[in-house]
Amino acid sequence: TPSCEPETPLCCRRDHYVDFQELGWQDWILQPEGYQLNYCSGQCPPHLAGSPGIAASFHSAVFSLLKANNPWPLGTSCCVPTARRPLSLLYLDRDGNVVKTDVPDMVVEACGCS
Amino acid sequence: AQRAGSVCPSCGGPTLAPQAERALVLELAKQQILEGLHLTGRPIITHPPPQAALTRALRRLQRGSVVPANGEQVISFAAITESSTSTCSSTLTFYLSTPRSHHLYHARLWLHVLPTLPSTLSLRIFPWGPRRRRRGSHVLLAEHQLTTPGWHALTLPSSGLRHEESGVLKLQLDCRPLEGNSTAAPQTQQLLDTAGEQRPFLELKTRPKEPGAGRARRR
Repeated sequence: TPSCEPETPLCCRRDHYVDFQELGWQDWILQPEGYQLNYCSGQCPPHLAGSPGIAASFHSAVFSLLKANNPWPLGTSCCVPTARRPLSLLYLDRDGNVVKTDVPDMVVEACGCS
Repeated sequence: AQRAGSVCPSCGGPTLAPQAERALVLELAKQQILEGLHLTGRPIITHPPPQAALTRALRRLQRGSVVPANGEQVISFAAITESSTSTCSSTLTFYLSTPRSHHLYHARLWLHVLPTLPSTLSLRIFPWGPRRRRRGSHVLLAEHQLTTPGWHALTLPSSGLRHEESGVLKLQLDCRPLEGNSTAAPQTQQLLDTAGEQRPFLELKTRPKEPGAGRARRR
């Protein structure tokens, strides 16, 4: 899924980097220094509904044509994450212990229309 | 969230001003992290471990060690060390808050032996508690020969640590000369760095309990 271009109306991935220093949390999250908080937004027109990952390809073009020629309920398609990955965190717990853990589904990698 | 017949919120809606959007993103990030770590609020760290001790401990750990999905690897520094002035005996206290939903499957105690090690000594580790020892219910967690100064990693049976539900784990360290060795055992302070940059630490690995695992084991 491509990142959103400015003024992109269609469903795409919006990339935001969050620095833990900006949150004031650098005292307890040791690593990493920040992470990529991405989210999905944009319009899902009827012909794109149910097509996760709207990359221009032969298959997506055929899929879009099929959708365009078939009645599709309006307003029921959402721009949602279709692929996520975990984030490895090293942090201090309330007892001052160092904890390393992988938090699942933290980083959105791809978006698509539900 | 999507309600029947409504327009999906991610499909449109008013565009936020950049500052407002940034504030929203930061708030979302906070919520996402706390939720992912199963915390209700950010931990308040009153006694952070010294940076140097932390760096040394992290270097000691296995590189590229894999934490299982939803599992945790914890480094806990000995918070309090009580040492006997007359014998080679010491008690290490660790404060742990491992979730009860997790199962401890790996435990190692790291000790830094000072270069003043006089000779080969035998180090024995018990769960702390004189009462336990008198009743004969104590368990020898580990026995190790100290032959060289430097870092020593002692694998502890995770079964011996599972019953510590109070969140406080105390380990008693006793050392003594090996049989036939006439050298008197030194005091603990002469043997171990217990509070400095090379203070003892526990390395624990946990993973989520599998549903029905206890039942299967009993069967």
